[in-house]
Formats: sequence, structure tokens, C-alpha cells
Amino acid sequence: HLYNNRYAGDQVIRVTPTTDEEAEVVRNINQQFKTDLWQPSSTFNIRTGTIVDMHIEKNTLQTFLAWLQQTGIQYRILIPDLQQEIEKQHGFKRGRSRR
Amino acid sequence: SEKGHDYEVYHSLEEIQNWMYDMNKTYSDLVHMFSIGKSYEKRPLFILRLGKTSQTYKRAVWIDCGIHAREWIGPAFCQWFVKEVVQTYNNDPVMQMFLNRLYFYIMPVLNVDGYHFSWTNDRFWRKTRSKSYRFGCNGVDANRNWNVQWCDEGASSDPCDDIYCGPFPESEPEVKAVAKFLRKRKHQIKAYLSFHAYAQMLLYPYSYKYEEIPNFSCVESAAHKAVNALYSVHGIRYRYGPASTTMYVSSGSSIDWAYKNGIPYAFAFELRDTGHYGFLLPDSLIKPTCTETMLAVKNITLHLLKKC
Repeated sequence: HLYNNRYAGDQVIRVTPTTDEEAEVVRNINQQFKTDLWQPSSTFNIRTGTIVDMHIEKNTLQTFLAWLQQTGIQYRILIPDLQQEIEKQHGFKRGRSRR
Repeated sequence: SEKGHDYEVYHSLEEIQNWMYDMNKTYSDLVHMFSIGKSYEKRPLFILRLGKTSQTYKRAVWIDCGIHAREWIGPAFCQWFVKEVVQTYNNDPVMQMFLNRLYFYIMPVLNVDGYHFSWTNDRFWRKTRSKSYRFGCNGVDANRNWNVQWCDEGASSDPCDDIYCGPFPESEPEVKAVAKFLRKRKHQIKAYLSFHAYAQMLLYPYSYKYEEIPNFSCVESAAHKAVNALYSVHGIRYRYGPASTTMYVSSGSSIDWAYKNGIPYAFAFELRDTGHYGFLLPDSLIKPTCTETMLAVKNITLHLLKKC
């Protein structure tokens, strides 16, 4: 497995805060959990209406989702298993060519 | 060899550099490879100059990819662009006209250390790999390190942040090398194009403030035509506009610097997609992404050759 399988179970979650309060919550969650922010590039840019994509590691995922659910902020799972997507991106065509 | 190079898969830094050597050797009448310096980890910073060599003065277009390490579709596009240029030169009158009248300077991977790191260690690394022993966090955001409103809004002075602006402007040898190259050729280079992912946007200055650029109508017209051309290929919609309002405010960006440095057309492409795959755009989507983007770039090039 690529990258020693370190991304197995990691997910990418999308939220779009609809109010200033939700935006503040999302900024705080990102800072607390030190998520890998895919977009925007910084928590500073999270405002009402901003599409926020966050890479959450497997070992903090359940806690993160529980906290997010408590806030009532709607979220969507963009990528349910990051390792799988990485493997798909990397070698599919090459493997086919080799065969 | 160059002929065995697959443009529809992602390539490591070493593969890209080998490919550059091959292109330089195979298409020596159109391609000239040189180095503009070394990265933090002492890797060469290679550029390909495309175009028919001429004794007369020629304008130029600068294209860089891979400022942010994890945005792999960028370097994939840079390779695609070079491939298209050399393979269509003999039968495409537009491409012939471009290469006779202009040079293209292509930097397939600007952040070479970061790109290599994203292949070997951390797939989602963004910054350079310069070390900060004092703070224990490495790297600088190469798109916050340019000397234009440096480290202001939209950048961070925290070395552990992904948008860290660096200890001072052009602290990163990669940024310094490119800036030095462009400064020396500021009267020659008429367009600066930088390729990122992901958002499906075509952005122009300013990033650091909400004001309109002086040549707004010309730049906006070029962007409008470019996204229309892009849309015509596969129906993919790109938003376009000033970076500060279309995306968000950021300071120290390369397009703002290029514009301030006198380059009239400075664009940042945020390529596919809008989040379904994000940075993990499958290799099956390299071809459609690059094909549509190619048309956008050709449009911008045509625009700058006309008077506006």
C-alpha cells in the first residue's frame, strides 16, 4: 500500500456554514482538531457560505463527527476512504499497462 | 524515452526531470532546457523554453505548475502543454504562429522539494520544505512568499500554518529564483500563468485587495473568452474574476507579484475538480482536464498577441 497505508480510514468531509455562528464553529473545530484543510487554504477564509473541505484522520474521525453532529451543522462525506482514492489515482493505469 | 512517456498518468519528480531531458534532446529545434537555480534541498530548478530560436526580439509567456505540492494535476498539465506544442507544431498553423512569434517558458514543477515529499511521505503536503528549527514546523507557502503586500491579510506568520508567508519575502530559493528570472525579462514576458487545483476557476489580480486592476477590461475579456473556450470542450464551467472576490483575499501571491512587476496578463488557474476528488483527480481525468485547459491557454495567448 502506498504511504504505508497511513490514510486508511481517513475521510474528507464537506461543510458549508450558513450563518456567521456556524462559520465560527467550523473555524474553531478546524483549529481544535488541527484538520488538514483542503479548501479554503486557511481557517481565516472560512465565512458564511464558504465551501469547506477537511481531511480528517481516522483516529479523530468519530470524535470530530460527533462534535459536528452536536452543532447541527450539515455535512457531507466527500471521500469515505482516502487511502482507496490515493491508490486509484496512483497506479491504476500503470498496472493496466504493465499487464 | 520521450515517446514512452505517458501523459495520462501522474509522474514523480524524477520521471518529470528525465522527460524534460528527453524533450530537450528530441525536439532541440523547439525545446531548450536550462536551470534557474537550486531548491532548498539543492534540487535543480529546470525550465523548458519552447519556441523557434530567433535573433529578433520575441515576447514570451511564462507558465508554472506545482507551486503547491499536492496539486498534481498542475504538473500533469505542464507536461501536456509541452507535448501538445511539439506534436502539433508541424500541422497547426496557430501553434506555428505562437512558436514563431513567442517563447513559452514552462516550469513543470516549481516546488520541487514539496512535490517530491508529496510522492514519498505526505500526499497532502502543500508548502516548500525549508526548515524552521526554532519552531519545529517546516515549509513556507510558495504562493504567500512573493514580495507584494507580503504577509498581510490571507497569509500567516505562524510557521506551522499552511499559508505561512516565510521569514521574509522571497525567502524560498524557488520563489527567489523565479522572481529573479522574471524580473530580468519583465519587458519580454507578457503573460504569467500559474496552475493550481482545485476549484475550477480562472483568477487574476488582485488577490490582496478588492480594487480593480488598471487594465481590467482587457484582462476580463481574455478570461471570459478563455473560460468559454474551456467550456466548449467538455461543458465544464469555470468561474472567473479577481482572486480576492472570486476566491478569497491572500497576500504575497505570484499573480499579484507578476502583475506588479509589469506583466499585463497574470492568471492563476484552479483546475478540476470542485471537490468530488479534490487533489486526487483520477488519471482518467487528466486528458479531458488538460485538453480543455489547453484551449483556454491558447485563447489567452491569442488575446495577448492582439492589441487591447
